[in-house]
Amino acid sequence: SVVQPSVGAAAGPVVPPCPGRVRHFKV
Amino acid sequence: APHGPGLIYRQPNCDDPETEEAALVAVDYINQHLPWGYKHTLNQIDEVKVWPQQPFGEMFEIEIDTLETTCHVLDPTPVAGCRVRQLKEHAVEGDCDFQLLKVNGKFSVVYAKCDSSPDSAEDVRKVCRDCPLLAPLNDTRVVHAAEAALAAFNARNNGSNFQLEEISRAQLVPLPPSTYVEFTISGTDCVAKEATEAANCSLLAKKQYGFCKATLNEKLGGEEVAVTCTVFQTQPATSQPQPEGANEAVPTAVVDADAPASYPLGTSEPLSAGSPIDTRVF
Repeated sequence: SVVQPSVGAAAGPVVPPCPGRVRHFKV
Repeated sequence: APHGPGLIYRQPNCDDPETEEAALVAVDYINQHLPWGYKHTLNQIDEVKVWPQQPFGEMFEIEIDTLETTCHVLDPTPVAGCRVRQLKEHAVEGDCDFQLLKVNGKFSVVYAKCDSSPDSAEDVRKVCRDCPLLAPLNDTRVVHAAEAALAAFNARNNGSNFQLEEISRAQLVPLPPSTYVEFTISGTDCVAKEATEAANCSLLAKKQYGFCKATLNEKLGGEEVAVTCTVFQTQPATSQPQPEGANEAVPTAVVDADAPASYPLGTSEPLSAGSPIDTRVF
């Protein structure tokens, strides 16, 4: 029998730790 | 040099509450130490590294972006109450590196370096084609506008004579041709109406600052100036939390130079210098 190799999957979208959110606007 | 044992550092999320707390301490530090110009507010946290310290504590290395607000650094209004200068007003961005030591849950600034730069003319044009750009502060038209506005203010002012402290910001408006300028003033021991020689006046020991916005319109055969000044309560040596209501902005209206002096709404005479905010409109 042929078995698929187990592939790790991320639980959800990986949020980059930085840079953080823009609070006003970017210049 | 690496901090603490070896090169081990952790990288929390830039939007973590702890990281944001460190960034806000940094922005407070900027606003308390800026010698001139306008207060800044946090816009984005670019990067953060946390190094363990011996024998205890942690060193936060943080890079932040800030944006200029419309509040001058001499204005006692808390930065939370200050409006961010918008793109069409030719915004100014700050780019800062800080090191903050966290001990027993308390941050203290160890190292600070900030650069600020105005937005590009192209970006301003993108959002507002005809909006004026920032002008050099030593432009002769800017200097003349500030001096003419201050002279008009002193001529109408019933209190002490004020001297020019700093030209903070200016724009040359193409249509109608005019110069817009913001500057700070400082109270002297002369009476405004009687001060014939400004050189004979000396600054008050207990500094009393004010912030003015003025427009000088170029007319055929002459010029017209409109100026609004807000005089701040004399500041104690170290900045203290302001009493309730001390920062309430008094609505102001601009009147032409020939009209009799007008007083803040609801009063019939100029506020005494001791009042929290004293706005004189000329």
